[in-house]
Amino acid sequence: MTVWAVANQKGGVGKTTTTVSLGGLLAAWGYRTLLIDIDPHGSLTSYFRYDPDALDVSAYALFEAQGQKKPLDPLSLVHPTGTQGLDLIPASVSLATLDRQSGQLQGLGLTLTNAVKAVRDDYDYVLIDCPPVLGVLLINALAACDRLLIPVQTEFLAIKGLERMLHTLKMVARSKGHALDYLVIPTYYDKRTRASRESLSVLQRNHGGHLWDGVIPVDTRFREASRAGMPPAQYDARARGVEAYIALLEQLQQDQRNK
Amino acid sequence: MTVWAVANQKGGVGKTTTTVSLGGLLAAWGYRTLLIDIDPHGSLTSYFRYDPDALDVSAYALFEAQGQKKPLDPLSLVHPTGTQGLDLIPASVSLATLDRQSGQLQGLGLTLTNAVKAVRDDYDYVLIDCPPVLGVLLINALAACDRLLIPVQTEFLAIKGLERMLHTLKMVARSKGHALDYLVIPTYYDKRTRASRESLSVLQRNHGGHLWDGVIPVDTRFREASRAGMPPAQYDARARGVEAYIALLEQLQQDQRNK
Ligand SMILES: Nc1ncnc2c1ncn2[C@@H]1O[C@H](COP(=O)(O)OP(=O)(O)OP(=O)(O)O)[C@@H](O)[C@H]1O
Ligand SMILES: Nc1ncnc2c1ncn2[C@@H]1O[C@H](COP(=O)(O)OP(=O)(O)OP(=O)(O)O)[C@@H](O)[C@H]1O
Ligand SMILES: [Mg+2]
Ligand SMILES: [Mg+2]
Repeated sequence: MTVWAVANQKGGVGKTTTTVSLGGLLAAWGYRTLLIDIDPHGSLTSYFRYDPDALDVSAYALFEAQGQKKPLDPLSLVHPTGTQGLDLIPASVSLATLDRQSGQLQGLGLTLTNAVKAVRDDYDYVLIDCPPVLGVLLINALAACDRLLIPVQTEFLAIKGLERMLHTLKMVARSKGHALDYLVIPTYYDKRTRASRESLSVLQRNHGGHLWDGVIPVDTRFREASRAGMPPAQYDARARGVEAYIALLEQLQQDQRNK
Repeated sequence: MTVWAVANQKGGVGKTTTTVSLGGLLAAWGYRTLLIDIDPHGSLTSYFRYDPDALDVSAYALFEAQGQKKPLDPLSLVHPTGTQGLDLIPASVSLATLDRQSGQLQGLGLTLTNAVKAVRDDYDYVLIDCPPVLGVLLINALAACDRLLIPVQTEFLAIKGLERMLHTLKMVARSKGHALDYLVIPTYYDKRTRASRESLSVLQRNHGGHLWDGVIPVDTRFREASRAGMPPAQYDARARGVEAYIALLEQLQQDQRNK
């Protein structure tokens, strides 16, 4: 089983879109795929028409059980997404309280690591959609994943934020005793604008070894897919944004085989 | 003096862009304007070429002083922005630790309220740029502001997030004993896409009384302005995005006069 976390402290760069696009493709290609939404704002959960305000059964239960040292089978939290082969452990707003509680509830740091281990015979891939903030939730995802995927909008502010985030992540990884394996994914690429082209060459200069050699183009079909509540690949397999995520997924699987 | 906070738990909807656009216009129109960045990720701070990782003097000092009950003059934290009449209290990454500390440091909730009171003779407007997460920082901004501005992308996921956020904000305001005065601002509007047009009519149906009757259109000049480190109005006063923010600011000032 392979675990990928999708994270960036900058908001609105395409974290949820990347999670649901790769998830939909993996399911379409026949892999048993689990999505876990740990963003208290719950975009991925809303995407599949669940309400993070009203859910009793959510990812929060994993942290609660870990804090109280009670056993809990993660499979009991799984919800269907309407797409064959694609399951979801949704978010709830109570996840937002975890940072404040992390002083009291000991040992929260490995909650997701334990949860994904418990389902390793049930799924081929687990994708974790993260909130745009550095805290106990993001650190959990870092500890649990085999590889970190970092979508970055091809524009100035997002690139500056990337340096900072990588600086923090490397510190966190070092304190956990393992090197951080990450891939930067340029998103919202619009070849007509100078801002996009210039940002891409800055990324190539500064992050060459960890940068995917493709781009996810601007594509309005992503917004339409979310309105329809279907992963982009299932909504419109020929959309240019979906074709770009196919190329990304082929690269990610190629890297796995080379390991 | 007038205090506006700009917030939305959804990431990447144009919070920082709205703060810097309105701030640049207010300064150009001759108002003494202070921007406060309380997003630990520090997009507004990076916008003006400061590094949230390396800053010793930042908004964090306000919370530290409040927690330790030590006096601190907020004017000692002010940095220039390069635009006449526009000042900045920048963010630093240490703001991210406040949620975890809020258990230990008592009375953090009114930090910003006290800070803006202390500068009321020095500025005409204070604008607060918030992080995309519900926590002690956002609650501080709610308590300190006269009005809350909520940028919302005209697309499905962002609209679902808005309902949830308003639900939470109303609860917070109630616990503080005052009604929440807010304005929803449609951003990233692209009249060519059905997703934008449909989302706007959903907003009109569900939030009529608190919805600005204009829209901020999609405009690539915003990304270019951030690359140049200048507020959009100073970068290109005739850009259609700037013209939309002018219409918004005129409405906000009209509402103030009507109060
Ligand atoms: N390549 C793209 N082209 C056009 N629109 C896109 C693209 N990627 C994402 N979007 C749209 O941009 C918006 C933000 O994307 P998304 O919600 O995936 O970002 P995020 O990083 O998960 O945000 P948050 O920080 O709130 O978690 C959504 O409306 C989505 O449909
Ligand atoms: N109306 C618009 N048209 C086109 N681009 C825009 C518009 N508004 C904002 N942008 C661009 O979208 C990106 C995200 O905007 P911004 O950083 O202001 O969002 P935010 O809500 O502050 O994000 P965060 O959640 O990270 O704080 C920036 O690159 C900005 O230049
Ligand atoms: Mg998201
Ligand atoms: Mg911002």
